[in-house]
Amino acid sequence: PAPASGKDEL
Amino acid sequence: MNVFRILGDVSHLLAMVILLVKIWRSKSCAGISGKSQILFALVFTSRYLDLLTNFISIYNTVMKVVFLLCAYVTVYLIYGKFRKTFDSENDSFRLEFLLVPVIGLSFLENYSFTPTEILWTFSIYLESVAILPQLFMISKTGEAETITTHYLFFLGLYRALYLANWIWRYHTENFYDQIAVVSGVVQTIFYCDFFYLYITKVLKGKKLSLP
Repeated sequence: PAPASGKDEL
Repeated sequence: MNVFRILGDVSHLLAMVILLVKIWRSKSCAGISGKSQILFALVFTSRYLDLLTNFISIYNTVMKVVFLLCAYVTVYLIYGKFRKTFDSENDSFRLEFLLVPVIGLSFLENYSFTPTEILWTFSIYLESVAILPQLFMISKTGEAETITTHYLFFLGLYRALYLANWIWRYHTENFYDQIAVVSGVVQTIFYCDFFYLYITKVLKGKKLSLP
């Protein structure tokens, strides 16, 4: 998978 | 949202509440590193700027606001209300040793060279090392109150659960965030030594003291 920024995490 | 993630967040919140209750009840912040708490306030501030621009969920917004409040109240209690009990002598970690490399790295290694993205990256890198002044203080004084070790345990548990969350997300959602994962692994490693002492001493009813 391509990396994605975990902005939904705290 | 998976079970590791929610337990991780609960554990993180519990850690901050334990610290606040400890300071409030004992009216003392002895043994607590104010520098680590300033760093955590800085972590949340630079990461949660998207509260103003990007709505994710009610849960996300509420937790971010609560985390910010806890961090700032803790800093206020240490440097304001109970500052006479603050052990500044032993809280002697040099913050520039953390801040300079972290700022440098967030400019070099990020997802895009924009102010918000650099601040987010800065917060991720800073969080991974923010506990070091606290661990340094414990190694300097050679001991920690049991309640302080519970705080550290839940803070470390939160990180370990986030690692499980990322493994889960990698397999179920094809999701991974390499900056967060690498920093998260580094952060968790810092707690390993402490976990060992916590399990072998504190859970057996002894006080955490170093030889």
